[in-house]
Amino acid sequence: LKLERLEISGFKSFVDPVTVHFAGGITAIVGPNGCGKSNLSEAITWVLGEQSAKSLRGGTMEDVIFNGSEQRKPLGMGEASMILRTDPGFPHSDDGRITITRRVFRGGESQYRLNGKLVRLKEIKDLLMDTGLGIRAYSVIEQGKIGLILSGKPQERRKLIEEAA
Amino acid sequence: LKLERLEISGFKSFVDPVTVHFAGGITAIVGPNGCGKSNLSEAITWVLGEQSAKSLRGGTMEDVIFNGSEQRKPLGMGEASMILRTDPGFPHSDDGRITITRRVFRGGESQYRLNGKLVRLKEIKDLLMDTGLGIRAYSVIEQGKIGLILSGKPQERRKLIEEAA
Amino acid sequence: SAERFATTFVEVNKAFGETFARLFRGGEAEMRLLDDEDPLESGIEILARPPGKRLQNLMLMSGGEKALTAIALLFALFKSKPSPFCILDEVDAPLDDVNTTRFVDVLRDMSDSTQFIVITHNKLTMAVAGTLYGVTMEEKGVSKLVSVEMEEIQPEEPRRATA
Amino acid sequence: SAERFATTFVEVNKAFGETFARLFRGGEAEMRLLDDEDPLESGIEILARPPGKRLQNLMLMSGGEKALTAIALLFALFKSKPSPFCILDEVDAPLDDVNTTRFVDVLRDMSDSTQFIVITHNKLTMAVAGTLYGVTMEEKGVSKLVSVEMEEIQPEEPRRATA
Ligand SMILES: Nc1ncnc2c1ncn2[C@@H]1O[C@H](COP(=O)(O)OP(=O)(O)OP(=O)(O)O)[C@@H](O)[C@H]1O
Ligand SMILES: Nc1ncnc2c1ncn2[C@@H]1O[C@H](COP(=O)(O)OP(=O)(O)OP(=O)(O)O)[C@@H](O)[C@H]1O
Ligand SMILES: [Mg+2]
Ligand SMILES: [Mg+2]
Repeated sequence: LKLERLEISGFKSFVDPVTVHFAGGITAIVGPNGCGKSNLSEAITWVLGEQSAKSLRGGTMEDVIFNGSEQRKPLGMGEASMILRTDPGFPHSDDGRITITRRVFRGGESQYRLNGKLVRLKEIKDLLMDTGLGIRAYSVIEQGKIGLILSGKPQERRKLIEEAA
Repeated sequence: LKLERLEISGFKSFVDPVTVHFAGGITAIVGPNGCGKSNLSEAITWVLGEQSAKSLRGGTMEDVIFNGSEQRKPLGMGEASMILRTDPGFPHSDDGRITITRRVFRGGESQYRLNGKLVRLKEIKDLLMDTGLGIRAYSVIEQGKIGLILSGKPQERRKLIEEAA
Repeated sequence: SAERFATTFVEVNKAFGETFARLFRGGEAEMRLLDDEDPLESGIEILARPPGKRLQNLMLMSGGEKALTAIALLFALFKSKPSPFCILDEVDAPLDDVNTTRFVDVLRDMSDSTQFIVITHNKLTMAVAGTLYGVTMEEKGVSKLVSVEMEEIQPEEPRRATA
Repeated sequence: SAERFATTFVEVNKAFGETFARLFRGGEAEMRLLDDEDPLESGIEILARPPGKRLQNLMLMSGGEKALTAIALLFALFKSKPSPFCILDEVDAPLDDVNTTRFVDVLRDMSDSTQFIVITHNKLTMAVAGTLYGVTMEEKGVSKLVSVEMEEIQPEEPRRATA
């Protein structure tokens, strides 16, 4: 199971549609302060089901919709799609690919699609669970948070081992 | 009122006596990870009366005494002296200089000296208050803490203004 | 006293807006009383808008933008009531090179009235220091101080990209 | 199950000690159950001792040492049970160049079994990436993606000193 590409449109500062192709190995994202690098990583965790607006630096989930700039008006909707490559015969695999899409509208409610078909969040969660693609506590380290593994409570460290078990 | 020099002995990784001379303007402290730069800045806040072991990354105040290395035994005492230059006639000024010394012993109790004479912490605090040398919340930014000004509670920001008032 | 707080608040707020606009080459920032009916007790919120962007929840800013905004507020407090000294431990860590240069520009001006002790790994910051100390651990676990000349700083492969 | 937790704990602990010793070029690190009478519920504490130094309270370590220790534990978890992908946002920010080089060495090995997405300002980290994307804001407030070649990264004044 591999990430193949991410399509973002209207998510935070990615007002215009952007496609990111992932290869194997290491993909580096670079650029000046405030240009959108962390926003891009948040689009990944968001499309894979992140439910906490706070962990996306927002107050409500609506905060991830493009809010306008000096030149541009705010949008009414934000969206991202993650396309995954799988082995043939993989559950939900549509010709070797799985597409997970999430939309959020003003008002904050999210819509999920699996290979284009509207589904409930639960189905996305089950899929992520089965594929091992669900965001484990140790698969995303947010900016400034690397130290938390060490300074966190003993029970939080236990959770890391439990997730790996 | 200016910092002239700091003498450290037995404070954290500064087991051997070290003297740091301060000029006006900007003094930069550089070096590899773990070599003692933050320890040096902590020696400054410590000799000027820091009471919280936690803000010095310790569990108890005893944690700032040199704890030994593979080659060296732990010490029984840690000490630092801050020498300040003042205008003539400045309170407590001994020929244009004020020397504040602090020692800590195993067991955690601290001893304070002003120009070599043993005094209580209260006298050091009063001196720092009168001279404006007391550590204000905005005069020391610890490693990794620059963001706290923004993410802190509204009352903490109020405190910053109150300290400047 | 309530009056002194109000005067200081206005003074720091003005310096905050000016320093922010200088560091960001535009945009605006201010502090606001959460409850202006209660100036004696009210907490303070911060609003900041980098140039070309729209005003949003402060927490949506990037790591580097937050650091630069915090630095602007810090320097504003110093302009209002300077401390004799200020210790900054790696505040430039989240900044790219353009922002580091803007930061050290303002730092240099501030250092006329305040002694700054700056811990850094960043050569742009080292370059504006009047005095440079290296801390080393030749013997493991034992810190030693050495004086350093800027020329000694190895011109190795550049570290921070301006892509 | 209690047995699977115990097996995983032992496995991750072994990888943690080995990865730590590799990143620090020596020293030792391990996890311990706070209460080994209660393996089903007990929290976990971390002990780490950089080479040449004595074992102390974890919090006394430096910013860079803490980051490197956390990276060691993170990679140990991955060795035990790889995630298909891993996002690292500026984890190299507190590291000096020597430690960044050690970090990217291990990162490169880990990337055989895991897709890594690494956000960084550090050219040493960029240099080991197979794919390099630049995010820009030519139009303010609007993010755009561009492909970048390593040669395009400006060789400006080196940023991080090895004094
Ligand atoms: N909903 C939104 N609409 C428009 N812009 C947004 C939205 N949410 C965040 N932004 C903008 O995105 C920018 C932050 O982007 P991001 O955190 O990705 O930066 P970065 O590239 O990681 O920078 P740094 O190197 O400083 O960490 C902020 O300037 C913020 O104003
Ligand atoms: N009481 C003590 N006795 C001996 N060594 C100590 C003591 N307290 C801390 N240390 C050591 O000091 C080192 C940390 O030093 P410091 O935090 O000053 O590093 P630094 O130069 O700021 O590094 P970085 O660039 O990573 O922030 C640690 O390795 C720690 O083991
Ligand atoms: Mg970022
Ligand atoms: Mg440090």
